[in-house]
Amino acid sequence: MNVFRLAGDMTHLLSIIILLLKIRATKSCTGISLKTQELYVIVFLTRYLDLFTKYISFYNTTMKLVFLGTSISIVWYMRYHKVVKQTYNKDQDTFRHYFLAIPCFLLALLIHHEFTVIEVLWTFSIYLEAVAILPQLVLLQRSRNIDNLTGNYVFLLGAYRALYLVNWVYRYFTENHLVRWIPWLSGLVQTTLYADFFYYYIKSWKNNEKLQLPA
Amino acid sequence: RGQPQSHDEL
Repeated sequence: MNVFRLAGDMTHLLSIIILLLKIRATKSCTGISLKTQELYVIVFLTRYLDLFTKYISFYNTTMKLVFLGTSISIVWYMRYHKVVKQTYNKDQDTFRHYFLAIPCFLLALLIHHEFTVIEVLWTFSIYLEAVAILPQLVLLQRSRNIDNLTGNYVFLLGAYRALYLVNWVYRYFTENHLVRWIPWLSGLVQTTLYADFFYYYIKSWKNNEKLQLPA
Repeated sequence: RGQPQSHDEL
């Protein structure tokens, strides 16, 4: 464990906590893409299959349970909570997220480290996480005004994988140059997808104005 | 490259 990875995990955890707080405190999920949240549940379920078979550390197991629990509860709130589900922008959140999941799965069948169920599904989760934010970014462009909590949520979500990139650079130089192409390239794609959001987020923060993405 | 990846990250 290095400081960059810990910072990345904490940033990721903070983003999820901010989203849960927004939903529970305001009883609203306006501006949040249910499609992206559902993709994240799939990412965690397919990535943490070895949760009960492989013990890495107390921290690792705890965080996996927290990520699984919070992401599933967010989807539950948006789908079934009587008040929250009324605030879901169903007609704007129209991204066909299966168009994202299927190519990722096919790619995982083609390009992976080893052809086992655990490894292929883990690889699928890495590819899927890279593109899972797309429905959310599309929804933000359609939303007239983005509330601060939603903006912060997306920013932290993008920042966590950027910190993971730094963690991988650090591990490359400190762990006898172990190469991990799959997460590296996927993480690079994932972080790049946030590039224009980062630009508008930082600009709105500097000029102290409302965050607005160009349509 | 059958490097068994030890998935020690989240």
